[in-house]
Amino acid sequence: VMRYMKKDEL
Amino acid sequence: MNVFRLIGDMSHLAAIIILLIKIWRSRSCSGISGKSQLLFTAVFTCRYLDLFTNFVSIYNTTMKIFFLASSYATIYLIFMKFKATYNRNHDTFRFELLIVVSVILALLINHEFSATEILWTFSIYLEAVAILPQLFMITKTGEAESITSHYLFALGSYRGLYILNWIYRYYVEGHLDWIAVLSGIVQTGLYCDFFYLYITRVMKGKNLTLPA
Repeated sequence: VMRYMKKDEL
Repeated sequence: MNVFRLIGDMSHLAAIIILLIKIWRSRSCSGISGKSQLLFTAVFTCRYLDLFTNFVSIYNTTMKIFFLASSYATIYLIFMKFKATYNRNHDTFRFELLIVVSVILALLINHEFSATEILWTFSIYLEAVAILPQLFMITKTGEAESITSHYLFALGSYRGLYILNWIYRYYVEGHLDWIAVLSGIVQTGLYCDFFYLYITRVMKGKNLTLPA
């Protein structure tokens, strides 16, 4: 969940 | 993607374009901190290494490539093409310190002790403080051109809008990343003085000069 959040932001 | 995130990204994009236009049209990078620009280039380089390993969307990839390319172009303009106009003697912030502290913090406080994760964390910490050489330069000279203040306003607003995006994502999607959120709060906080001056002076058509 955390990994998804930061990898899709710039 | 939500509206805060989208406006935040557009604000970030606008900041970078404003800076490039300022330098290109005036054929000068006077008033711009080359050190802050070097730090932003390091931030993008360390964070967007995942371009090669992780595909998110066309939007994501396009923005990353644009941010990387424009930051290297900015560095080229400041340190090579228009280096005669670079105010080196006013750009005296000890930026090495910011890098050292960010590296140490990234090694100590991260989500996972892996190379890519530590580089990502380092980029988040470094981004939070990367504007300090630029703000220091303005404090030193006591003023900024209005286009430079528009650049700073757009750049500062971007992370503030990301905070709203994180609040939204926390409530709607249940996502929470304390490293990004706390760093984003610090980053936005550093602009508070500048935001105040921008709203009270630049928006009323005055120049950005610091009170004596």
